[in-house]
Amino acid sequence: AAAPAQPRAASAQAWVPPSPELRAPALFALEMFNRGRAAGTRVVLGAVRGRVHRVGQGSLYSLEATLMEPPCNDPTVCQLPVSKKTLLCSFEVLDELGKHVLLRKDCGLVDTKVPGAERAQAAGEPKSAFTQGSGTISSLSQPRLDNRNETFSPVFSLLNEDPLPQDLAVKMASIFRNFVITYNRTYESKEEAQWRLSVFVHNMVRAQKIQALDRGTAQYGVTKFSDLTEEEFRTTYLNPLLREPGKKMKQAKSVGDL
Amino acid sequence: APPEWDWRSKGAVTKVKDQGMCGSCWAFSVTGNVEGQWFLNQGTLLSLSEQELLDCDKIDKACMGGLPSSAYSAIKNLGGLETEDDYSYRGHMQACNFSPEKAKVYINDSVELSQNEQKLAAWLAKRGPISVAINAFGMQFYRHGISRPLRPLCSPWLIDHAVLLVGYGNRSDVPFWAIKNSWGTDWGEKGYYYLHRGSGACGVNTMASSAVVD
Repeated sequence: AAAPAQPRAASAQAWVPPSPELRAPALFALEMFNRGRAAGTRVVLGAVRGRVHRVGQGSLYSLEATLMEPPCNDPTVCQLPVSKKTLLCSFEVLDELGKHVLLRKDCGLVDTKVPGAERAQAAGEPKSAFTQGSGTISSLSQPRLDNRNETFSPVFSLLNEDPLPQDLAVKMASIFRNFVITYNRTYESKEEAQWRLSVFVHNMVRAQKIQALDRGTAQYGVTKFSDLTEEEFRTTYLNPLLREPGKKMKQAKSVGDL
Repeated sequence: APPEWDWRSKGAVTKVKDQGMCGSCWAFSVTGNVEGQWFLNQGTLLSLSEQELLDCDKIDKACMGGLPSSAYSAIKNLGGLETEDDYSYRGHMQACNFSPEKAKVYINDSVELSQNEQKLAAWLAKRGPISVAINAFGMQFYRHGISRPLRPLCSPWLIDHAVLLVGYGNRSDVPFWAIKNSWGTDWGEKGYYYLHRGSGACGVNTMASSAVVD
């Protein structure tokens, strides 16, 4: 899902305490939001509204929630004037058989005291995607493909913007360059290299979506196949004949019968 | 089934191979299984030839794909498999160059295994690595960890990749199958893929089979 170009202000629509059905997914989204935050900086849930869409055995919740940041208590880091900040967040939470998965998180700061918060944001507040996750884009170290703990989450969250922000385009080009070196890729022309870069960027978005929808512990990201389109990968490395009925074989005896 | 099992640590599994730009996973899955069966029945681990299957199995389609069930038949009808050294991998179809006198292993039959993952685990622990086919959703970008895509995204009906189950266990209470892939050691966890066990993830239980060596 695309990150908003600008943080949003709370709309005039009435907000109510979370309904019982929205409460569990909202609390889960809150828990995910607070994961990794120090005790004094965790936000609390304000109002919640949303809708639910039933999908098979699961439910997809689209939530909007206000989250309140605690007032700053550390005089060495507090900005003046001290004010309590409110975040307006959109979450998508999938609940499948009671297990929650956060599919999307998209937050922006809202100064509830000032009308026209969007203008205030445009005037200097950072974008939400930069303020969440493990760091800012500018603080990301040079990507290293051999680092298995490497995640591109802060990069991914901006990849849906079109066109890519300049600094992100540079960062992706850098990741792609490392990919080319690591996997010893050569392209026939500048045009092909450019095309492969665009495929690579598109694939990073796909990998992020696959990551978001994985319920195990797997990590997805750059691999030696990252410059191939889905079609190229399928036709080159996979085996469509496996979908055809095979030769009937005898049923093996189970181990107990052996 | 024992709580965990790994044929790699028992010497039944050859090193990870690389199918290159060729849809020959079916050949690697089957030779991996025959390597394990031969080891368990004859006590010797031999790295066997996939190229022989690409060139000489006329039912399957070499780099365009194939089925383990017909590959077992081809091995049986040809009279066995040569070793990797004698008939090395080229990654494209060539004229069949199989010599019966060079065949180092044979198989007597092949069997289809249960779709029950608990029974599969028990079979694996007792009888050796298993050829399976899976839906390869997400594998293009897999790096490490236990994969468990949402079921609708990784349907058991859309099987498109053959691999080899070599073990199973739990990591932090998450049950997994250890899967030997054929995309080289620079993919996944040193060439291995870990898939959730017990949920029919990506159809792992739908096409399990093995050669029989008497």
